[in-house]
Amino acid sequence: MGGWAIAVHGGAGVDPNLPPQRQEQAKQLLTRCLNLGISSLRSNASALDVVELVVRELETDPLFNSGRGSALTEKGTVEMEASIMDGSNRRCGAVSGLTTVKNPVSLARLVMEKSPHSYLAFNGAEEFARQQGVDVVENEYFVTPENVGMLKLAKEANTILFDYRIPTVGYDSCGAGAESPLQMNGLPISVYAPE
Amino acid sequence: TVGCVVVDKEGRCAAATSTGGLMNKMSGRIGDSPLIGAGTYACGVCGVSCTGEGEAIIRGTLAREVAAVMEYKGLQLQEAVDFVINHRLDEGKAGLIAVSNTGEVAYGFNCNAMFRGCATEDGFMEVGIWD
Repeated sequence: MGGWAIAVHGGAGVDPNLPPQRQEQAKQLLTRCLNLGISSLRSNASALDVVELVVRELETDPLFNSGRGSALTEKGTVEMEASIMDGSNRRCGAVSGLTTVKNPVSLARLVMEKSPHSYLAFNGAEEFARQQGVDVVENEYFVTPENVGMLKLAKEANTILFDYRIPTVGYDSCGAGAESPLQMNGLPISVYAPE
Repeated sequence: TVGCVVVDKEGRCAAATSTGGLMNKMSGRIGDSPLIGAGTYACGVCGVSCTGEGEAIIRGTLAREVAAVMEYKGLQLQEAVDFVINHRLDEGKAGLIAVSNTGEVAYGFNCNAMFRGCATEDGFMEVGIWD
């Protein structure tokens, strides 16, 4: 039997020109979250409690794309989603389309532990949140000025901004039919085989 | 997107992922993060949390795939992560973090960077962004 171990992430695909102080901010947040998890593990907390605790911290800090600081929809609003899974018995909970729940990951855990389901979304999830008495806030709480600016950029570029892909040559071979104007992650949507 | 994976002293694994999705996404769009087996998975063998292009992660059932190649191909954790990142993403760009029930930690990504941090009980600790 090995010891405990923990890993956290704040998203993949980063602006190659991210300013150094933003990089430093990100590293400090990741370090703070690791230390939060480590001290819990040293106090014999369960893996499930630690993943929820750490993701709550990441949701509350506006630096990364979750909770406060979430990416914005085409309408400039926030719709959040989260999931959690306990490996010891493969129980799981998930939520989507949240607009007022302060910590989506905790509602996902309540879906797992207090509902007969494994996934609740949109109005049903919001209703369940009120039944469970979790913290709810106005949607504006999640919107940051920086993301309002990013949304404006995305709209001007008519793209769905995700990361900094450098489109490889010849990617259009995967696309069926003519190039569609809609972009997904900097590539024509046709790169994605129709579901 | 943010995520955390943990294995505790009892060897129990857990995973959690949370996100706002894609900037300028259509209202009602659901990505990989809430989909068990795609963006998040944990079982007796490992815990996995993914980030990146949701559509590619969903199509590759990325998180479950790490557990599957450990179970059925007998790969170790980092081997499993590398295999899945290199062979299950098609054209997609993504990253993932993972722990195993034996106290290992691993990560992988095929885009330019991933915000990540990891630590183990024997004192190892790393925080990074770029490749």
